[in-house]
Amino acid sequence: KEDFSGHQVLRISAADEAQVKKVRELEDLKHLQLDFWRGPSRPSMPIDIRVPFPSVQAVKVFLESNGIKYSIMIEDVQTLLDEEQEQMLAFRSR
Amino acid sequence: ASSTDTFNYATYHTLEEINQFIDLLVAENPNLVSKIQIGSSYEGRPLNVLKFSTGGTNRPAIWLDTGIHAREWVTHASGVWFAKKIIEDYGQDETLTAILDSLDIFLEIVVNPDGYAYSHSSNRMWRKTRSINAGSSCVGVDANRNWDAGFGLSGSSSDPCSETYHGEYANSEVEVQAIVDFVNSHGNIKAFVSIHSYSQLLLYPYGYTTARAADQAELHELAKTAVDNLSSLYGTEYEYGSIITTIYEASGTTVDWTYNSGIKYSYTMELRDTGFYGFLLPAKQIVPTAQETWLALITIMDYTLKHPY
Repeated sequence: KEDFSGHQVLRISAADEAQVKKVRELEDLKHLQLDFWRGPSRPSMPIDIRVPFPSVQAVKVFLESNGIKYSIMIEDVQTLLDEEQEQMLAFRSR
Repeated sequence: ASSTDTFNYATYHTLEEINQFIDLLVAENPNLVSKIQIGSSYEGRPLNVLKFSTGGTNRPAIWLDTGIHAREWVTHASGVWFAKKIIEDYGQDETLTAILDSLDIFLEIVVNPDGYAYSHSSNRMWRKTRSINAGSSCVGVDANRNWDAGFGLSGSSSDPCSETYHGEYANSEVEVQAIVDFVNSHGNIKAFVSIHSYSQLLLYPYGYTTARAADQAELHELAKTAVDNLSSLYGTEYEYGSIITTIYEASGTTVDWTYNSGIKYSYTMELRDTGFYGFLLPAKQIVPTAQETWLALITIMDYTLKHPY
């Protein structure tokens, strides 16, 4: 199974259209291997991105250097997936 | 589970478990529900649709689908809950009984079974179908960009490695083609609701153009009523509007095609997001999500019954 250890999901709050556009630039940076859970649309809508561990620092630096606010929505994706699996297995064994 | 009464609706299930549930439900209620196979997936899995019907021939019908996108597990889980809810409420709930006495309901719980199975076995984050793209090492097509409505325009990707890859041509995905064939051959579907997660939205056409749908005013009013009813249960806040104005430009989407095909009450939903989990919504939220979503669905279905066209 694919391992998502260290992957974080960032929730980005773009303040205006210019910041939305800036976040869109991230979509073109294929080497970062970002997974847009909720893509950039307009300033009032949050943008959620799953960021693989090796890209976490680069993305955070990009956001901070452009003054774009974000929070960590999921600290470690794999931890949540492990909990999900445990819950399913517990149900089956019961 | 030995029956649909003992089935656990508050946990996520594999494709095999969902298919077992479908067979149980049909076996328990042969006079009300049957299973139709509308085709086979790319990897050969059956595309199962539940038909809820109290009789008649080619009655006007409502289509509900959950799980075009594999990783949106709460949608499949909600679909299972809806199926049981329809059985439980028929003969008990006045509104649902009236609907089923005149209309059929079709429910496809797993539109993309290959992707769903893959999300269980290999990659929980898988979204697309599992078809091989000629000339690319990247697998799969976004089945919600593969419909023949503004196919290939902005709001989808021509890159097979993109999560919004539209595919080589409209209906290239057998999972999409199967629904297209079914809808066209049925010819009497009056409402179509395609369910996704997660952004808490109730959307109507269009996604590929800023042009207003001819019925926009009516669709908007109905969406407002549906959202108000949904929110009345747990206070979950939804936005509603056309796809392009409410979320973003998206071409080749399901409900743009259904609307252009003459199904007036065409909606797509994005289910619950608590702001903490995204696609990884904890299983304990499945039932509340399904319960509140049902209130929106019953609103749309009831309106469809009372406003024939």
